[in-house]
Amino acid sequence: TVGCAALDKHGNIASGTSTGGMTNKKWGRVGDVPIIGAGTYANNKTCAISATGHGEFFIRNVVAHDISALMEYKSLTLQQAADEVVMKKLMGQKGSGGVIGIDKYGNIVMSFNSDGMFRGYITDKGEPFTAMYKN
Amino acid sequence: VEFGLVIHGGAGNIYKGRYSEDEEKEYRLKLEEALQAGYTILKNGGTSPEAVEKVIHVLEDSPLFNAGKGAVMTSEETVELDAAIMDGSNLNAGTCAGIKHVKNPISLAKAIMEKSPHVMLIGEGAEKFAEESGLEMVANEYFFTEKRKQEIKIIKTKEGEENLKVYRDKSFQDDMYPVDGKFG
Repeated sequence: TVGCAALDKHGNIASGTSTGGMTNKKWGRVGDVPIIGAGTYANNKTCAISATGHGEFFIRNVVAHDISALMEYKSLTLQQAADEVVMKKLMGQKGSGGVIGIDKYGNIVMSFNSDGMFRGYITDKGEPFTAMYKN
Repeated sequence: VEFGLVIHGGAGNIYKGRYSEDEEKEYRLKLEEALQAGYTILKNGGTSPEAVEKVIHVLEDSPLFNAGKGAVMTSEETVELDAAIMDGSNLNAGTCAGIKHVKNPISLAKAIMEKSPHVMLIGEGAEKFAEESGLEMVANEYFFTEKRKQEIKIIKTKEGEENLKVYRDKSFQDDMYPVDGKFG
């Protein structure tokens, strides 16, 4: 799975996700990616999120929207909200994976409970950051 | 921050020691290429959905990731792709699932968001919409890579299925999944 969340100069945020899904999938299995609110969500009031991981858990927990809702209704920061959902809620269910996201201020999050996640970001300063594993 | 973007290239089965230094470098370079593609759009005043689409094109066109070319294979040894995009400024969204012939599924998701009154289109109907929208269509084999073909062959052996069970038991709730796995 690959994904991106972006903030433009007009102050608008968006997110997108694309995937081949699960190896050896059958029966027209669909994961969280195309389920709005599960694997992908964006709202200028809160954040733009793209997820990757074991899709069924992300669907059942409506992960991307849950992060947005925690920001909107409980005033959590993007990092706090993402960690609450990915590191506590999902982890408690053994739902493996992570999310990337950005808010309207340009704050960035890359939260995951798996051993690694291919990830990176760049801001208006133009210096790219990339990483693969924890720490 | 005036503008910015963040990306991921998947989280499945990534751990220290899995990749050689050269492979790690290859992944990092592709991630940087994707970041630079989005940066250029945003720096020049492009919109966030435009940046998201362009960034994901880079990753979909690369055989390194589980999306577009290089995606994992189904039990029928085909590739089936899903994608989604959402615009935070107006809460508009477009998604597609079960796509087999659209070269860049993220562009189909964006076309659905911008050119249709619907949110999600699937399968043959979605592909017809893609054609009518002028998107590039390809044979399903375009998405195949040798690595993924070998992977599905191994998984389909008895030993492979056993390995999947072990992987599943370690990672996920046992009772929720019959025989499947996520290595992509």
